[in-house]
Amino acid sequence: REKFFGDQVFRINVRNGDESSKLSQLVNSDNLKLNFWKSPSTFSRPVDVLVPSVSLQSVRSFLKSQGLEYSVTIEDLQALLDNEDEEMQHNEG
Amino acid sequence: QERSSNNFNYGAYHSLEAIYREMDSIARDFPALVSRVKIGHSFENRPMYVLKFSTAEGRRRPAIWLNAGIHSREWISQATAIWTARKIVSDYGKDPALTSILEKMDIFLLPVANPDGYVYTQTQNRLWRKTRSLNPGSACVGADPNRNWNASFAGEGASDNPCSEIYHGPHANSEVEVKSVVDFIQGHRNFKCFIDLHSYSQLLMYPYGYTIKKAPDADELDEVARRAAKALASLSGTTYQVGPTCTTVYPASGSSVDWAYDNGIKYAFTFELRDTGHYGFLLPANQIIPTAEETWLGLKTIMEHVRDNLY
Repeated sequence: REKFFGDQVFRINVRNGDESSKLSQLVNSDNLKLNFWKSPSTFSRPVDVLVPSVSLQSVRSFLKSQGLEYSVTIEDLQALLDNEDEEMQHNEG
Repeated sequence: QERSSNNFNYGAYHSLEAIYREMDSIARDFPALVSRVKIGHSFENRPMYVLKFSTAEGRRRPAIWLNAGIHSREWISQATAIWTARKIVSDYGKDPALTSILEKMDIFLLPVANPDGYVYTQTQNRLWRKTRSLNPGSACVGADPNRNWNASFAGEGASDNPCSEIYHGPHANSEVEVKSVVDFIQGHRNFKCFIDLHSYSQLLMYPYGYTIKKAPDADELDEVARRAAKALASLSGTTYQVGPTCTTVYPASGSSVDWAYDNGIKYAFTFELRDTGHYGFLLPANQIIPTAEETWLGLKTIMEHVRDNLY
């Protein structure tokens, strides 16, 4: 079963086309193993991306260097999944 | 009388088996109104069941298709669909609007359009989105079932890389889950409305996704969608954005709703259900019923418009 310990979800606020194109460098970087929950669109909508724990530092540095504003919406994905799983087990009973 | 021993907790997420059992239970409890119909199977050979709500058995009346769970990780869509099934049987005969809809039309509800993916999210990877079909020559599994329909297939907003989350598949309808729905709808030939439930973002969209070109009925669809979004917001204040897919979120070719529209099903809509907070696909179970209740108001608004504007 896939585990997501320490993985975080970043919400990146894209304010204009320039920032959207900066973000595309991140989108195209396969090595970071990012999973875009809300993909970049050209309509300055926030972008949600799941960042594996091993890529957190690289992604933070990139966003900072590009001046891209972001917030962490899920601090530890696995903790949320454990809650959900526990609740389902409880309900199953 | 509703069976008092019904103990299915609609405010919780359930396994595929539990959802199928509840569908069977609803059909058994209301045999004059509901039947559970197998329309096909998944790649891993799981059955695909719809609930057919009809007050005129045997006749092929104008019909509405409610689709959910095509992207398996979007659990609120499957949960909303099964709650909606119970709502329909509970309110028929009591809610004048729903009763009049069912006096004129049939409703088909597919709560789990991607059974293999749904089981996979519950057993292996909670964030799985695609089908579980095998891609010859690639280690990556599955195709995006909402890029696999024959509507500008393999166009903009889809990928030819089997490892991509938006991989369109080797050809249109290559995913047996998609083909099962296509064949059923084309065999029926009298669908007037197709609504696909996704999450998340609070969006109510209509064609097109595969082109920026304005759909011939865009003005009417926009008006209906705005009324539906207003009805939805009236319950808990959840605000939806309304517009054509391509310019509301992003280009997407091969989608179910574009296919429906291009195949004569005029009233074609996509709901991106809530996460008004920061949970994304992991919407807590305590938001299932509030989400389903508000969505129902939007669905009913659309279905009433279809009832009054049959073509």
